[in-house]
Amino acid sequence: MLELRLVQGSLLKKVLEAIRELVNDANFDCSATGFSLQAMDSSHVALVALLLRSEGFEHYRCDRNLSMGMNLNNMAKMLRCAGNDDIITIKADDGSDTVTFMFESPNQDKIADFEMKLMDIDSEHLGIPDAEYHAIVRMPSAEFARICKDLSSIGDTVVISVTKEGVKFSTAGDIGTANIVCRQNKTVDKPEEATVIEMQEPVSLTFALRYMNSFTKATPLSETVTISLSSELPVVVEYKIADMGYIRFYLAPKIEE
Amino acid sequence: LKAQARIERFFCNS
Repeated sequence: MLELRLVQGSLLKKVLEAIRELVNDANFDCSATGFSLQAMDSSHVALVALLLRSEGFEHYRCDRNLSMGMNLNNMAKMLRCAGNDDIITIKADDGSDTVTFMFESPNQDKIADFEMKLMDIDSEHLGIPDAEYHAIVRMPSAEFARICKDLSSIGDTVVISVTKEGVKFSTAGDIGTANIVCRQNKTVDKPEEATVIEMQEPVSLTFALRYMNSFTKATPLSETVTISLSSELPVVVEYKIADMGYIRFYLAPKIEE
Repeated sequence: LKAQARIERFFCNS
C-alpha cells in the first residue's frame, strides 16, 4: 500500500513538466526515503535524478519499496487536470497495475481521482559516484534559462568556462559567435539574485545546447540553479525543490576523440 | 572536432 499526500500539489505538476521532454517512460521508486526517479534520455547522453523526500509530504505511507513504471506524457496529462492550489495524493495498492492521483481543491469542495495504467519498464540504474567538482556556479535560474535560449539561436553547442573572472558561456554558428560572461555578484538585495562562483581550478567544457534548454524546463521549480563542472565529467545542473529535494540533470560533455 | 560522449562512459550500472 502506497499513499503520498502532497499539499503543494503544484510541485508535482512542475516536476513532470520539467522532465517529460527529456524522458518518455520512467520508473518512480518509492521507499522510506522518498519518491524518486532516475532515468536517461533515449540517446543516453543525459540523465535525470529526482528526489522528493518523505518528510516533505503531509502524509507518507509506503509499506514496502515499490517501483512504478509510468509514461511521463500520460502522467503529465493527468496532473494538468489538477488545479495549481490542489492537494495531490498518489495511491497504489501492492501488486496493482494502476496508480491513482487524487486532487482535492483547497476548500475540499471538489475531489477528483484519476487512475492511470502502469507499465513494465526495463530501465538501467546507474551509480553516480561522489565527485569533487572543479567549479560550482550558483546563479538565478531565469538568467541561466535566458542564456541557453539566446545562445541556441546562434549555435548548437555551448562552451562553459569558469575562471576567477567569472563564468563564460560561448557558442559559434554559421551566422557568427556569442560570448556571455557572468561575474560573481554577491552584492544583491536578495540572495536568490546572486551569482556565486566557487572555483578550485579553471574548467572549460562543451555541451549540446538542446539538452541544456531541456533542463531549463525545471526553472519554475527554483529561483536558483547550481551548475557543477569538472574536467571530463558530466555537468550537474541542479534545481532544488523547496524543502523537499531536487531535480539533478547530468549531461555528458562533448570530448576529443 | 568533438564527439558527444554517452553517460555510461562516466557512470556504471549499479
